[in-house]
Amino acid sequence: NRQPPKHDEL
Amino acid sequence: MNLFRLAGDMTHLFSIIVLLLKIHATKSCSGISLKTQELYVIVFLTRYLDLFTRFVSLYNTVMKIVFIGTSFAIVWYMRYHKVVKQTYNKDEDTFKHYFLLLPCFVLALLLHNEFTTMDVLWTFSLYLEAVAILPQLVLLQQSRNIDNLTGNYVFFLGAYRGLYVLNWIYRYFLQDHRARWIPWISGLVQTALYADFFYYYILSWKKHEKLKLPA
Repeated sequence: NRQPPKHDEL
Repeated sequence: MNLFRLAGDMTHLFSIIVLLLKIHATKSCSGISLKTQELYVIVFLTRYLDLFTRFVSLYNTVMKIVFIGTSFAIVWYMRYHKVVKQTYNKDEDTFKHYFLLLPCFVLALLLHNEFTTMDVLWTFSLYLEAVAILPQLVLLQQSRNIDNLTGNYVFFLGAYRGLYVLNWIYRYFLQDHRARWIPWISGLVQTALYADFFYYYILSWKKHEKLKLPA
């Protein structure tokens, strides 16, 4: 699965 | 993005709007801890260092700017606005909040994902946010009467991180199955610090009584 972008949360 | 995280971000934004509304409408910041607000400015500045270097989404960028802007505005109001600053009672805002900075920073130097400036400061911001509410909770315990807007502000500020915990559960079990120990533990500690406030807040809401925290 595609690695979600780092620190994509607020 | 999932519903829990969107609800969390909106609740967080709403808490800030409630606070700005209280300060702007009543021209008073009584019952509000300037120290918690200053800690939140540090939290946002150290967490959103990648504001100009990493584009995640328009939503992400806009929200970061809004959170940084509003937190600065609140500190400005409480420090420099000619009327509002008179209503700030520094004798009741007693928590030594600078004592929180060093332990959080040292912990971030020891416990982080990558040993880079961005990541250590991002980790520091998570640890700091977990305890940033302490000056405000201490102030509420000492203040005789807590006005509704202040109570609502603290409630929504605590609720947002609780919604983020649901978001992390959702992401782990239904999306990327990646353990994010640092945000998870920081977020749980943060939400747990509100536990007794939530209890008295909901009790006062049920009994239609004024919110009062036991000293």
